[in-house]
Amino acid sequence: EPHLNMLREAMGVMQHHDAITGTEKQHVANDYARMLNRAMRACGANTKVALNQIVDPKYKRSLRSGGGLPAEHPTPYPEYTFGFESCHLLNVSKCELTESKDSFTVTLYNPLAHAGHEYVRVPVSGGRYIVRDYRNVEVAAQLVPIPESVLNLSYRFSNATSELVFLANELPPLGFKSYFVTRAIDSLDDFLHESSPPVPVTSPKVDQARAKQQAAAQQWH
Amino acid sequence: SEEVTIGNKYLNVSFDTSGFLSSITIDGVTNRLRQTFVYYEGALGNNEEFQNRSSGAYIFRPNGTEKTVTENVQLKVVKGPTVQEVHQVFNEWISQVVRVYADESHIEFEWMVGPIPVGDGVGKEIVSRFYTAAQSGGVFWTDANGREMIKRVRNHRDTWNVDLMEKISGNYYPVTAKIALEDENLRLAVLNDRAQGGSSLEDGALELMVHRRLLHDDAFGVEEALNEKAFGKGLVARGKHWVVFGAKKPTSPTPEARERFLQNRMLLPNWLFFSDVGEVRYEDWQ
Repeated sequence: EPHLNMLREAMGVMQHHDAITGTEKQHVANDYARMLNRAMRACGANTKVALNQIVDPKYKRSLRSGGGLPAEHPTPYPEYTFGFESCHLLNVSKCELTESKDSFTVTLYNPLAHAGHEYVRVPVSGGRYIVRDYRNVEVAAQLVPIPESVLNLSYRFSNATSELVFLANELPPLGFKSYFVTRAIDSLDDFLHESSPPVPVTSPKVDQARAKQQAAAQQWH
Repeated sequence: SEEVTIGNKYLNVSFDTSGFLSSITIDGVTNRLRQTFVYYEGALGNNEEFQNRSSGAYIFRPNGTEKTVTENVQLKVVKGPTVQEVHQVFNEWISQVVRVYADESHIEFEWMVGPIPVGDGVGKEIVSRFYTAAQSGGVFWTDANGREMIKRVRNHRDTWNVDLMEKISGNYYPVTAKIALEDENLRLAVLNDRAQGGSSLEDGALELMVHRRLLHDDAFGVEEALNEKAFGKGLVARGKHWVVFGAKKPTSPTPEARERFLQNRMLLPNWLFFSDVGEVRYEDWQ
């Protein structure tokens, strides 16, 4: 309830005509942004709890803990602070979690009272990704480069260079659907390249090892 | 150097050799649909008389000039089975992505404007403008806070005879969800993701103001110029417009109904959550 109140109070303040139209002074605009951000983070804890109540307990345990709650309002449900993070910087094609992890899930909650669909755009750092739904059906996904003008924004600190686009369909009314996204490793060579720094080629022995790796990669592919 | 077309099973949109969106083809019929960005320069007033105040937070008052931003747009085209996109660069501070998803019958415009240069000492107010061949007769519609649409008539007020002194801002209306125009055959609707000012200053054309940076206070009490900055630079704004274009038809689903469903989806969007699954295998997650 205290979390919800933070957003209720912020929304109360935002009814002011200056907040509606943007005619407030700059320092007031900054304060409004601060209030909303804080309130949204607090309510994020509640959505996390709600979603955690309907997922499998095993899954909850396996997910890494999340955070980001305002210090003055720690969650009253510490055992439920798992996963389900929001990315508030998707508007600049940035999401720390999706651009740094090789596996993650995307969950969509549909607030409408009828089924829906959405083309999801997830910022990623390149490569190839496999998207699967809960039935183990692979969903067609396309990697689209982020426009240069966005990449060049001086205050966008992100490793994402592309957006992964896929269709999330049959989203149940007032319900949710999750997708499992994995960064694909096409070959053993890619795997070695991904998991360790490049090995400098200095001796015939290393060359031989490299050739062996490539042969193995070929077979793997 | 050659025309570019992106599309899906519902529509195709083409870009001319200058890089501007130029036409749209639906059911084999091609219609004019041009989009560009222009900007108004903010008026500088003495702020002593009511009718002589600067363009500012409360007032939109162009100084009479309208500037085009470029004659040539740089393009990059991305085509795939899920989405087709054209990345447009208008100048150093205006760019846009025009995209068509495989299973959607609207066009998405993701615009990015800023930091607006003010080194010349002139405030600027940037608009995205769409041109069609519709003979709209001065009539257009804007929404009432996302609910019903209100009919607007250019240079006209319903309850008194008006002689507008300011032909641009006098025809501007608030647009919180949709602006539209039509004639007997065609209809154009533009949905926006945030409240903006909008108008139809000539038949067949719609415009929405996407960003503004002004250097003078308009003397309505805020006592600041609308000159937002982040990290010492002018603010960059990025947002979306969704364009629904097509033949005007009375049969279900009408274009208005399609727009309304799209509006629901865009303004009450799904909530996205991301979870790090760590070392969890798909089968265990499943």
